[in-house]
Amino acid sequence: YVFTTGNPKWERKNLTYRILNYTPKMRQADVDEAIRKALSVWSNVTPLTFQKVEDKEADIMISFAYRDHRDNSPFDGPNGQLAHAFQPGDGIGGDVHLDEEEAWSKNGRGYNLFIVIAHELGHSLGLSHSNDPGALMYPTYSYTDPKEFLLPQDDIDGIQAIYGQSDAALQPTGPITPRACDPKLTFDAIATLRGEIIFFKGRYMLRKHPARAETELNFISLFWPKLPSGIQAAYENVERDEVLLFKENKYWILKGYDIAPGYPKKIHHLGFPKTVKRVNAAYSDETTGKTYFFIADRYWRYDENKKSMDHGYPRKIVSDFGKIGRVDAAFQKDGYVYFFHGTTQFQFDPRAKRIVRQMKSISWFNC
Amino acid sequence: FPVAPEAEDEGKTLQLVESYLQNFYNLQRDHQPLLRNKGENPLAEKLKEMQAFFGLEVTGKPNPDTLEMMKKPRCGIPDVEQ
Repeated sequence: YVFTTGNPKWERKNLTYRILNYTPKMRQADVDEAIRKALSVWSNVTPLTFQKVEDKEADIMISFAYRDHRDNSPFDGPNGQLAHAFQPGDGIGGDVHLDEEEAWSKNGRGYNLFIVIAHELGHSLGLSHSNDPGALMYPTYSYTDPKEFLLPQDDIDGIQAIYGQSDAALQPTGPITPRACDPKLTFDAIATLRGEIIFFKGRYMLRKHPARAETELNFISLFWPKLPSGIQAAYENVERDEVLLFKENKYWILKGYDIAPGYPKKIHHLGFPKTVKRVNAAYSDETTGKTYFFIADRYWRYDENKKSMDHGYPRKIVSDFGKIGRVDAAFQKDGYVYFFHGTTQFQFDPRAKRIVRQMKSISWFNC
Repeated sequence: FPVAPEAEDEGKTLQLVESYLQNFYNLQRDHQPLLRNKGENPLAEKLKEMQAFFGLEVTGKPNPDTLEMMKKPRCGIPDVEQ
């Protein structure tokens, strides 16, 4: 995180805000809700409070503005600059200006008003832009479902360094942006995808392309806005050019950038008994058309051609794959299966039916 | 003569880069890279600053990754000088 030059901050904890006007692109009640929620993002983690005022000067004046709106910083039409805000101080200090020409929304279409205002309020309180790509205060826009939004730890650390912690007994913490070469990095799920390998972690996906040295970090929502974060298992069916993603008792089928219509479906649709509530990991063997699902200490085998579970399952993982413990994630590549358990990775040879190598979880990232 | 396409693209790229650096990295609008002494090119310096911030390869030149980052919608930086 970065403080604004000169470390400006509000000396009072009880601040006021006023909504000067509204955008015709959203219902007024939705704008009010987006602003209320955006303020609570910061008041939840600090001693700050925000009181709405209607008919007098407020510390934070929020307005929609068009092109040159007389603050020496004209907007630029749709896209590009979405909004800006002024650091703490009198007069224009703390004010938030939103570019009226943007496609404001309360969901994933256009630009989500809640996300943008929450970012701008960080400036109104004294934060500048963070270079943590997962931080709310990162300069470029990225969508997160407001229902799933959690203020990242980098932003919490920044704002608490200015105003201190909230009075709550239990201090909230936030998601930490995964770094490819963090030796403690573990994964929620991993799948191949058209020759690449996608490592899922929280809201993020690390994308490893065989021909590129560096690993790309993206939000899952950048590619699939309708997918939740916290994917728990994933595998690619190469023949059908599909990736199946699992979370709790639901699964989605992705075809490139699109989620197949009619999904998510319940995992019992695949043939799991009702006692199975979630899948820990999965991989599909392209040569045999068999897919392996790992749940706790057992695994099921599914026949992709017959589209049904094979008989004689579940079986104990240890019986057929050795001592790999509970499987967090798995994928198959070049004939080998890679199992991930915490920060440990096992390379399994399905022909020899044994583990041939043990590595660190981050061995794919050229650290 | 009609501007050769690549030269036209080059002109657009330079305009994108200048506008971005003026808006977000305080590149002076009157910067005259050619008139400065040899070692100093404010545009390249600001470009390096931007590339370093975003964890891009610091080249001082508008490579594809840098241009892609410049095209992303983002937060403005209001002029507080005045």
